[in-house]
Amino acid sequence: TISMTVIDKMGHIAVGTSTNGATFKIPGRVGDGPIPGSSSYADDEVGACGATGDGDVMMRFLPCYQVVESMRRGMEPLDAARDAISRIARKYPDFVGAVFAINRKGVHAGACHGWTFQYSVRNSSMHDVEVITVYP
Amino acid sequence: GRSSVRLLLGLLLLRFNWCSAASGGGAEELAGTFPVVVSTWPFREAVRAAWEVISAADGGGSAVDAVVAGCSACEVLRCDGTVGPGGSPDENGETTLDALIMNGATMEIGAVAAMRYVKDGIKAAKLVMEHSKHTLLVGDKATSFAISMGLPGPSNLSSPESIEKWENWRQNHCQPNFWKNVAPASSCGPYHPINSVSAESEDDVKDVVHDSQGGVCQEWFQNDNLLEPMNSHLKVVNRHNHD
Repeated sequence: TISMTVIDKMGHIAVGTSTNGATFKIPGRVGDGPIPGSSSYADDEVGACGATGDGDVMMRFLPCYQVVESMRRGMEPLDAARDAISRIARKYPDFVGAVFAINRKGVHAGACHGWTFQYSVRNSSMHDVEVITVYP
Repeated sequence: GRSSVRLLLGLLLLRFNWCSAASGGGAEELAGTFPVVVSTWPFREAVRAAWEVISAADGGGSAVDAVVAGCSACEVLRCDGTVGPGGSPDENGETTLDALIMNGATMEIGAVAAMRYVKDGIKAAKLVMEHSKHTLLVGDKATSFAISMGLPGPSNLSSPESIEKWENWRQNHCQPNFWKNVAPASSCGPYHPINSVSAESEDDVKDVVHDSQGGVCQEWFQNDNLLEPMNSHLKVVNRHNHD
């Protein structure tokens, strides 16, 4: 799955997700990819979020909606990302997934559970894409 | 004493099996760094494609256009086999696509789910957002909508790799899979709910094994003199198989 956030020069935010889902899924199964607030979410006034992992579990918690709403209430991106992941892990200790969070100022962070996660960033102060590894 | 405290602190951190990272720099330093593109996984080409759109010298495209460019690049490149056509076959060997796009300025959303025969997932999602008042279209109807709005199709979304993966899975008795509480437990379907199966057939016997705390640790089926574990808790999500 790719989940992507773009903030333009005016501060307008868009997010998107594209995936072919889980391998050997039961035909008709839909994961979290097309579910608003699960795989991605954005609000110009706050920031955005992207997610990846076990969609069957993640879509039960809408982690990206949670991240954006936590930032709206004042949380920093790192805390918001950690909080969203921990809410899932409390109920599903074997859950595998990750989120990145970015606020409208451009501060970003990631959190994960069950695997090592990487996310990519490019802004105008970088010469090329930088990959950030989120270690277990 | 101080080292003991550090050790205890380290163990506590390990106890929480989550991980996190944050970017360096404060908000003031980052305020002049727009535009910004962020993507899950090291999909560098996807981020570069989005960056080209959003940072163009003529003022740049919109954030929505940049997201479409970035995700489309991944669909063409089939990033990790988890994006676009040619990956993640379902139980019938078919690849279907899920995609979503959201405009954070207007809160408009377009999405497609389980879309068949069209390779452009994120473009189809954008068409839903821009040419309908709905949020999510699914299955064959999403396909029809996307093609009627001008996307190429119908196309076969399978690849030699996805077909080979599916054939190997069939030869492995369709394991692992996403079924639970069904029979047969460790071979290909058709599957039946266990309650109705036990009522219908005396050959299938369910036995529940308890651990020392009295909890159920594994369910077993006896079928044709074979004891087979149910695989409902098998880990099937990994770097190359995820949403």
